Amino acid sequence: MNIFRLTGDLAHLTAIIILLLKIWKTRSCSGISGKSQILFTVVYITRYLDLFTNYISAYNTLMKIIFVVSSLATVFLIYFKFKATYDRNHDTFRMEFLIIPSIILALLIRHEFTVMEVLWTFSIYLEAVAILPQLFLVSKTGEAETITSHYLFALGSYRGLYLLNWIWRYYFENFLDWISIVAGFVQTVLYCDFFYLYVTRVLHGRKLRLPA
Amino acid sequence: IKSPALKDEL
Repeated sequence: MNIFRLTGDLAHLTAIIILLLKIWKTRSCSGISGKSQILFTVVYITRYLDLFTNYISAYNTLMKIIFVVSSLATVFLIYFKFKATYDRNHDTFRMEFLIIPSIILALLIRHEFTVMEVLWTFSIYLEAVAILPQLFLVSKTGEAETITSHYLFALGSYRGLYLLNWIWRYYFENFLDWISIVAGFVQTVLYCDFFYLYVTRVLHGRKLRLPA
Repeated sequence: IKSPALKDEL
């Protein structure tokens, strides 16, 4: 565990909490893509199946459980409890365009051809692109609430910090996993346009509105 | 260079 890994995990946890609190406090999930949240739930469930097979640490187990449970709770709030506020007309990105290529890629490029390893690899590939329905929704409506911007910033920072963690681990632990690195890089790059708008607008007290 | 099967990251 190094500082980048820890801050990355904390950014991830912060993002999840911000989103849950935003939905709960405002009693609304408008501006939030239910599809991205479903994809994240699929990511956590397929990645953390090792909860049943390997014990790593109390920290690891606790965080995995928090991610699975909170993502299920978020999906429940969007599709059931606050269903009336869900922006379904703008949330039109097709999930199969992300799921099917991730399955195919995981079958082709993975470390070992075992069920657990292919599912883990699938979750890494799917996570890289799972935010696309959310970014698509923001681009369709042309704006995002400030709290949604904070959520996206925290969520985007997390994989960027993991990239620094992987550089650290390469130098100090001789650890290298190209699948995580390439997917994590793609994931971080997808947020770049958003990061630029976040720094130039939201941090200056303005709302995130896309240029016309 | 090792790439452990044990996934310690989240």
